[in-house]
Amino acid sequence: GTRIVYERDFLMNLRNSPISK
Amino acid sequence: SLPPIEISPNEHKLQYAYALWYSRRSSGKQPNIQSYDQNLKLVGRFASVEQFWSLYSHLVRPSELTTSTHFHLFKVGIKPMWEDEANQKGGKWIVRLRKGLVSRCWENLILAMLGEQFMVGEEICGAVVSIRFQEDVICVWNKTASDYATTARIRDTLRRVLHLPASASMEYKTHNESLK
Repeated sequence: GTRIVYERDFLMNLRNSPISK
Repeated sequence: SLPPIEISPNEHKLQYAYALWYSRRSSGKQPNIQSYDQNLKLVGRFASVEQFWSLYSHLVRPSELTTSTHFHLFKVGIKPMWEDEANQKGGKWIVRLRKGLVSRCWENLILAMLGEQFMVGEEICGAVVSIRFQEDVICVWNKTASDYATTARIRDTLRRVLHLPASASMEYKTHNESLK
């Protein structure tokens, strides 16, 4: 089946997103 | 007994939900199953990228932890103990790090784990970072110690995401060996 894969850079870009904060 | 983790539609769901635990070895006391279990403290859980950063931003860096303390990041439903059903036939890759490297390596490791970069299906159970006096240790736990293809892939992914040199100290240990 499908898996949810995230690259490191993508995860890092969400670090300071409004939702994360 | 905890309620399921809710994710809003605007969040980026992770493949698995994770729980972060903290433990500290009491000095001078003989470790046993009961004391180890009691020493494990659940810090928080998350099931999306945003929830992860929300928790992670409140944590001290591993390099700032005192000696003999540990962070355990495991999939929800798997307790970070050899005796857990998911771990009974499993093992762990152990990477020993000289002082000064642990915070960066830990972050790179958990980002790889959360992002499903290991590509070993359901085999990953979790990761542990241990702060010691002269060295630090990070470990990746998997379910099936006898699955050599999986353990080899985990090892290769660890080398890649942690930028470990070929001479870096890496050792695989089954939980059975630890139990004995």
